[in-house]
Amino acid sequence: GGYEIPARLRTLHNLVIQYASQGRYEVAVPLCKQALEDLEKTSGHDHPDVATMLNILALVYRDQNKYKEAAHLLNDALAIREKTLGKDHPAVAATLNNLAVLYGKRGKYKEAEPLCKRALEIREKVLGKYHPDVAKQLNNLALLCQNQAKYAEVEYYYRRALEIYQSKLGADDPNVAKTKNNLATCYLKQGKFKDAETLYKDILTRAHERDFGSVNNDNKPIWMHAEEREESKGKQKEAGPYTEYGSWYKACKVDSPTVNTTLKSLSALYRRQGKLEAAETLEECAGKSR
Amino acid sequence: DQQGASRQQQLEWDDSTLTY
Repeated sequence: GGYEIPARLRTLHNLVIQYASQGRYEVAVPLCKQALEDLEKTSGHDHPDVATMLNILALVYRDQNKYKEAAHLLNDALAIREKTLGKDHPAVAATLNNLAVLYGKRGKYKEAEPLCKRALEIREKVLGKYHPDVAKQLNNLALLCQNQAKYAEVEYYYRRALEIYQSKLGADDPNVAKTKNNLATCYLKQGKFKDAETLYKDILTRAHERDFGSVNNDNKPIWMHAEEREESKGKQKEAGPYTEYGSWYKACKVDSPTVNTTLKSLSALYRRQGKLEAAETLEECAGKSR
Repeated sequence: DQQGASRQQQLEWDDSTLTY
């Protein structure tokens, strides 16, 4: 990028963060404002350091939920960065993204979307179409579209993000399961229940295989146990959970917030189909893992 | 329920904005 944050700004930033984390905004804000004033006096308004300082102050406002004030500062910082660093600089993309986040927090999804799209274009141009940062930007864009109920677009963006994460970070990266979960939510919104179900099962199978090895007759992910229990309901007499389900205890040990969410979501889908035994099996497992 | 997943999703801030 050619620009490096000067040491004194870094020190100031750390100080400001410290005050802000203690809730001492009455100290943090004037500190930023004084620094801004000094910087503008020595370097002029259109200087990268001023933009950085504006970003620091915007963070303090964001932490106070003063999104409007924060957005105002970021707009200013954006203009400076475009002028001093060029329109396609990663710093411009980052500022556009954060501006979109602030608009999003105020429910201004329509205004946020074009900013997010511009950030995406810059990142694609600078980093290439298959960089994880591009995937992250696609995620934010999907979320903004989701809030506007534009599900076809949401689906498209999540699919692209998933493709990037899978190819660049590998199938077991947490981002893959997270994005699959988000994509499944989008399927649900469109009434594509079968597609959602397939994705949820895929997440659970992968998580299981990662921890316990390939799936076979003696090593099944939780959803297979759930469906077997559903199919054999009434036929089987009560037995202890461990003997009844073979590797059930293993299936239950798969543990992460994403997997837990997936268990609950798939359980809701089972319930919708009247597969109550299967639903309960997953719920018990979700209950245990949290 | 099904809302669980979407409730988790949040727009992500880019912290690199201070490192340029």
